Amino acid sequence: LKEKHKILHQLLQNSTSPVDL
Amino acid sequence: PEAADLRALARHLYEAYLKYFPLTKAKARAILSGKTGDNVPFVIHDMKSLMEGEQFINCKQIPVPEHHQQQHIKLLYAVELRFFQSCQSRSAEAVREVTEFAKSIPGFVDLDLNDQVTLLKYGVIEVLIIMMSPLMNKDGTLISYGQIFMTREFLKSLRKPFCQMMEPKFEFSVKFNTLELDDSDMALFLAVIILSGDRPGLLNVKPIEQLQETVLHSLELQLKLNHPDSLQLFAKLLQKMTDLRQIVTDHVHLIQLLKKTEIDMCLHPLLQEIMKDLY
Repeated sequence: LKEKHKILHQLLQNSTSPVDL
Repeated sequence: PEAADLRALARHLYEAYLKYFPLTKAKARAILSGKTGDNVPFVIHDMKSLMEGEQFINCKQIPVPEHHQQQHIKLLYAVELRFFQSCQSRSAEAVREVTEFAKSIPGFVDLDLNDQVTLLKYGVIEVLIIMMSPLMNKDGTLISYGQIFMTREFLKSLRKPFCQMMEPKFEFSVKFNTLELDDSDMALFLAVIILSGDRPGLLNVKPIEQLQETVLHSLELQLKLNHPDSLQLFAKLLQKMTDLRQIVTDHVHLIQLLKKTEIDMCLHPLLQEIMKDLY
């Protein structure tokens, strides 16, 4: 599931720093 | 749990809500009721005002494909798609805000990481629709962080299937707004939606249900204290969760239809991830 949802996973793992969307 | 703990949880979630969501219901209602002084939103009610308003929306110019190069076709063709693309960018940013809010729910980050992904995948569009409600009234909706008011009639006048996208949300929102929740109630309700233990594919349901139960207790107490005269508000609010699922299902089907019919539409990778195999 994590593999299929890389961006969501990244958003969950990162701290509050904005991910480049 | 003790009432004091439930109140502390309500305060914590309200603070997180204020931290991560830039346009609160209080601000939106102030804008909609004209209580913001000179700071009135730009109104989009037709194609001309849409084009004028694009500078506010900060639309990214998308290239128009070769077969639509003729000037007037190009203009008509591009405007809806361009607006749709800017909605997608804002939605992706909103998903990031909801994710941060979810992480602030006590116990959420301790759940299995796969389950955190599942809860967000299934919950985030429901949360976004609830968050859209305070921005709407029967005549239109605020967009672009409250800088623009787009009329409902204009949205209904767009070509198919774009014209079908917002009408169900207006119908839901007008009814939802009659419950008169404030931002502190909303924060708890959003947490309840996120912590739904019946999402498909969850690996470990029990801790999710335990977290949700605590937030539900907190929401019930909050509504009793904040709306003492509103009978059955808690039950009415829980019923809205059923309506929400149908709206999300219809929304996803509409996006899937768009993907098939609008050959030049590209779906934002984050939204693609969320909607793939959703319903």
